[in-house]
Amino acid sequence: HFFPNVSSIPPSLLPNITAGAWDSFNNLSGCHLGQKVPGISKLKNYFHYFGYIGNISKNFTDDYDDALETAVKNYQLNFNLNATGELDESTVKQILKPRCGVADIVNGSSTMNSGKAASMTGHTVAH
Amino acid sequence: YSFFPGTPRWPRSRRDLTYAFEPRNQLTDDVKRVFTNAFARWSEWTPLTFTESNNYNTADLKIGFYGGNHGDGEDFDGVLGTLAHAFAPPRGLLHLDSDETWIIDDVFASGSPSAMDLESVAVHEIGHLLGLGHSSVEDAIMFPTISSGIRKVELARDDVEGIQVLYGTNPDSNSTTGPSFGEREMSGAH
Repeated sequence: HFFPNVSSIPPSLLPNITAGAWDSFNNLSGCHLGQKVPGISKLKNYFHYFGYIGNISKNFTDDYDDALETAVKNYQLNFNLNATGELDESTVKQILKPRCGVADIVNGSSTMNSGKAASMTGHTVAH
Repeated sequence: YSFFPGTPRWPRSRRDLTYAFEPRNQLTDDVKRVFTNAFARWSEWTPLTFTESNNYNTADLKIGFYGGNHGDGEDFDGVLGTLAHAFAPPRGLLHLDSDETWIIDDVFASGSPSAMDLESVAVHEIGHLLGLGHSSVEDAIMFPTISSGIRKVELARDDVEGIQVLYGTNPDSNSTTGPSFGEREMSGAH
């Protein structure tokens, strides 16, 4: 759908385009390690898609486990948020934003903030 | 800035790149002009040139709008979510989600929570076509997210430094520093 400006969008189209693909993540705000919440598995798929969770298994559970906490921390580092590992409001707000489909972490390495932080602590080599 | 693993880039023998649009999309000249402008943002700072070709099959860079599963293993997810993706050199594929509401002219008077500025997304994806990965610098074009109603089309210093590591500076630029960063165009309703 192409429009020269917003006012040219037909009103009949507007009600159908307000629900984003990831709106359900709103329900996960406040979740943290150790919890089991419906919808966590979908969030794990999100983090898997963008390179934050490895390709160990794509049959993700709804458990907020160590892998998810690490993924959330790395995401927070990359997006300049407090790296708490918890799904605080600002993290969820960032996750909900539309974005590029290219992964942030490719083949387990990144030179975004999380990769630099890991390199400085000796976990990996940036390049 | 970041690069893809292995730092892929277009070789020195392929710095004058051609681009073409998926013929099945039948894009208007107005839409095509958005991409012309987006390519110019990158050629301004580098020795790369970009020329539109009518031959989709032989073009270096192939641009198309697709919905859902479109055959590359990277399905689109409908409105919002992922907006587009592009592949590192030398694949040259730039795909955009045809389910989005794309604004091609004026995004400022936003009354829709899901209208996306096409040029902003195009400039970002061209960065991937040229070999840049994502950046943690929020002002950078290569920052992974963009809100609806936002227009962000000017390269930031981080983008320029990254692309010039790959390709060097624009030899036709009159100054050593290139265009100014002081008059950046970034605005929107949100």
